[in-house]
Amino acid sequence: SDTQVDVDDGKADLFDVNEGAGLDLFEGDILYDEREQK
Amino acid sequence: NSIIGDQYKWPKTVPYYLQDDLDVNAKGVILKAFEQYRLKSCIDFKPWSGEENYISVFKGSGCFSSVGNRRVGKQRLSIGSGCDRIATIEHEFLHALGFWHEQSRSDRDDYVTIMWDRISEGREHNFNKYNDSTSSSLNVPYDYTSMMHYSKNAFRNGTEPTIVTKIPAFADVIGQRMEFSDSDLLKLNRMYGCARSSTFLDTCDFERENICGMIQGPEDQADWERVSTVTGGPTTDYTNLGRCTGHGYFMHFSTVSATSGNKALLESRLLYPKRGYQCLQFFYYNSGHTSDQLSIWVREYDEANPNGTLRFIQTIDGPPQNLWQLHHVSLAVSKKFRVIFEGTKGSGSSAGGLSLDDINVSETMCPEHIWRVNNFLSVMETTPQGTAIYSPRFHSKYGYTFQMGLYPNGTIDYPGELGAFAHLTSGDNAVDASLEWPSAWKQITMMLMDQNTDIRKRMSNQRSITTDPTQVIAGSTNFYWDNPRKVGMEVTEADGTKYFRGPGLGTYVYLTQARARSRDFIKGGDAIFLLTMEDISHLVPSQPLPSTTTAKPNTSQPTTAKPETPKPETPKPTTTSKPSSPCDKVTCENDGVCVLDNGGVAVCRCKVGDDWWYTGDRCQFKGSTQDWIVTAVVASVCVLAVMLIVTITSVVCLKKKYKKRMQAAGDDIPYQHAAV
Repeated sequence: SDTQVDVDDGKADLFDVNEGAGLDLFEGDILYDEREQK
Repeated sequence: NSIIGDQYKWPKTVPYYLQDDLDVNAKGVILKAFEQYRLKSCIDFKPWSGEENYISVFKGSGCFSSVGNRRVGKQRLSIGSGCDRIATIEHEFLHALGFWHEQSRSDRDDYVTIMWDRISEGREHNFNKYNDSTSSSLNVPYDYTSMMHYSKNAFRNGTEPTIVTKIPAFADVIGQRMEFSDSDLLKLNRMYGCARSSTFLDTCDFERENICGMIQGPEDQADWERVSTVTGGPTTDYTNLGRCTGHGYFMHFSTVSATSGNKALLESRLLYPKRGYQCLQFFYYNSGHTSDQLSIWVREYDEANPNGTLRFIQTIDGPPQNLWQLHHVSLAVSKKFRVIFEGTKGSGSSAGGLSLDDINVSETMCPEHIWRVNNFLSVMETTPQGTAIYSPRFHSKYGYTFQMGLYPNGTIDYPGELGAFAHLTSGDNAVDASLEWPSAWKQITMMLMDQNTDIRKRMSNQRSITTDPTQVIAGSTNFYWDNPRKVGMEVTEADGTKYFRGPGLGTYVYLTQARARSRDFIKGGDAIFLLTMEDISHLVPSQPLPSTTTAKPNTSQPTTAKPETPKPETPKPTTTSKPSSPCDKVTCENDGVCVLDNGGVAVCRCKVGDDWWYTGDRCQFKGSTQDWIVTAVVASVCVLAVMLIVTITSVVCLKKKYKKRMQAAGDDIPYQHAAV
């Protein structure tokens, strides 16, 4: 066969990956604990 | 920009633990990212061996990290599905090391305009900025090329960009995820006080007259000369390719008038290895006779041989050609040494000689195969969209044959991109028949080389894929990485050679064409792809835990993350049994860690927070500052009660005693006076 699989599924950036995964993290990819920050 | 506060810094050697749930390919790419840190900074990484704080890398739903060392013991960093790209991993680790995104620095409004009305509703918080009392840009100018910068379309609600650069030329530059920029490295090295990088040894483009401290060999009959052009070729160096008047030097050994057998030795300065393996990379131009030769030697020094001992490494297979050829030579040196380039005049007549430029020596593994695509700009423009070109077939040291497929002009769905796919191919019949199929855990890396002179400043673009022996072809029962003769298609090359090409794994968004045109990805018109196949089956078993603790790091998800689809069970190679340890018999609860004390006795080190802790020989009890307050109050009340009882008892006893005494004496002194 002439199979070809795209491991990125067209997602060009890590922010696209996170958005596709339904994540809504601080600045897109930061784990941020407000209590810790205080 | 970096978070301010020494408490957020890690030690220069960062302990890490790769969780079991990570994809095997991701584990391999994480180790490649660590290698880039070692090459370009003084940051090193070591497997967690019980240190109080460490980075636990796991497969969450997405790619994310905290900023800085939060000193929470196990600090999580997620490399989820789709995050196993070296630049993504480097980006997340820069967060962990203490860096925010570039466009959040305090002076960002001087350099970019945030288009607030184009941002998706509720996502405006992603464009916060920090004042310069909480973050520092470490005295480095705003960096559009930072790998920590958002791209122009980040969090947009339509088709218009959310970030507009004040200098329009940088509109498509922001958001690069190829490699560390120069400023990324400057900031990292400033923040951690790096004086030198861990695995870099030397680089030389011969632009300075001191030729990087190289010396002419003492036992030869001719010399290498520093020149900018040679009549018989090359006419320019490789560093600048003649673009800068007054610059552009290389080293040349003329074989025009030399006597047959004459040698010219060019020796590097003294180098001090740490790892015991090195890669020598250089560009070589042979305009001499076929019989002229370049050989690589090393001169090793130790106490017994203070003048050095010569050791032959290899002769370079580089026949005369009208181009600068790229060569790699693997070295294995563990003593102080010099690299020696030995030119030898052959038996034939020559109109030129041997030339060297852009030398790099680093303690890294050499790439195995080179695919040079000539006139790459034209190839990008003239190849029909959706059409792939293929590299030659390369033979790996494991016996498998593979090649790279490249879409130079993108595809209909992804125009303006380069697509890159790796394929196994059929090789020699007898060899293929002797191999294990499906191929297991072979990681193929495809790197488009940034041909910058200095290896530390390169932003090469690389992607890796790994042959998972359990992967099947969609809609079929065939294994994806089975023998290409079984699952591949027959192809015929231009010269009539026939072979089988197996299914491909890769990406349609390898690199944008615009970025491929930038930097030194194309030099002298050519692009250079470096290809390697590595066995990474050793990454399939779990990373050993420190002193065999039973407190295994868990893989909890952030509350915003979706649950992860369970990974199918995959057969894992058997691992050798570990030697028994006193910790084998000790179970530490509540994330405690078993360590051996000075006497070799296993003890649990319990987890501790700001106002809580675990205690007990197995960390089975939890304590907190609140518990202490309760304990103190209860204890005080008890002491008070006991004192009251003692006082009352004493008073009653005394009263009885004096009453009896007074009765006996017939005395009528009032009791009250006696008590007083």
